[in-house]
Amino acid sequence: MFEARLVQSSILKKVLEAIKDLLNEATFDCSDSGIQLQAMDNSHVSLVSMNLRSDGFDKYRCDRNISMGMNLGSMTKILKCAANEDVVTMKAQDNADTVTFVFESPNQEKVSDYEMKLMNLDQEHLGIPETEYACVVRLPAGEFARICRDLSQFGESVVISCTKEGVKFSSAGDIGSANIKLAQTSNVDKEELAVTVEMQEPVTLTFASRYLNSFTKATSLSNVVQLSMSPDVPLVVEYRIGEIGHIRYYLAPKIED
Amino acid sequence: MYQRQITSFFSSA
Repeated sequence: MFEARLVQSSILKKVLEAIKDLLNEATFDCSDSGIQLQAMDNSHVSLVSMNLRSDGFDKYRCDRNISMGMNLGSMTKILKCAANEDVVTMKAQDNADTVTFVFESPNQEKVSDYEMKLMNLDQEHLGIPETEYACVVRLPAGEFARICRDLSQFGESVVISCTKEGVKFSSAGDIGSANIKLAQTSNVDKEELAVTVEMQEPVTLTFASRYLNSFTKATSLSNVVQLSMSPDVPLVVEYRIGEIGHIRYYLAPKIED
Repeated sequence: MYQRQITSFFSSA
């Protein structure tokens, strides 16, 4: 029997919002440590890795490890039926072929349950090597979303250049070129407004802007986003999910022909 | 510019 109860259904709604553009379906691997998801987009250019720790749930029971193949379009439709302040519970019997979502209104006057068929997804699991990154940038998530949106108007690629002074985002195309430079903030009163750069060595990499824009669908999950870069390895775009976990997007760089 | 795939960096576990 698997049962996970979350007082804030908005977390699960935001998680679906963050992945449904990139992925059509994904396997939720549930164990007693929590729920893990790892899936590549259809073009195999990016990888989503999400983790929700069991101790972040109000109630969590997982008698036996269970992998639930979910159609994310269907799951989104079901989660749209939950109000933000509803309590959500996901339930599944061992080796079940359906999962049930229960939404309870705060005053318990309205309880809804939705049963969804599970899919058999034999998705390959990728090993992600531990990496010491040359540059780790932390910046306001809203700022990063704004930069990706603005620059995607200029070209299909964004060059991210990181030095100890700060980070520069550039794009060029038919209408012209654009550069956005963010300096390291010196002393900001609020942590989530800071721009910080931890640099071992300068790095400049080029990425497809449409994937970066897809990643920023996770902006509602966290005030801060973390970008990790090293020469010639995938970019990592990480958003924390409250105190319960994180979502990490890995994006392969573009290289000169 | 040539877009590489994520599978050329991460191998199947």
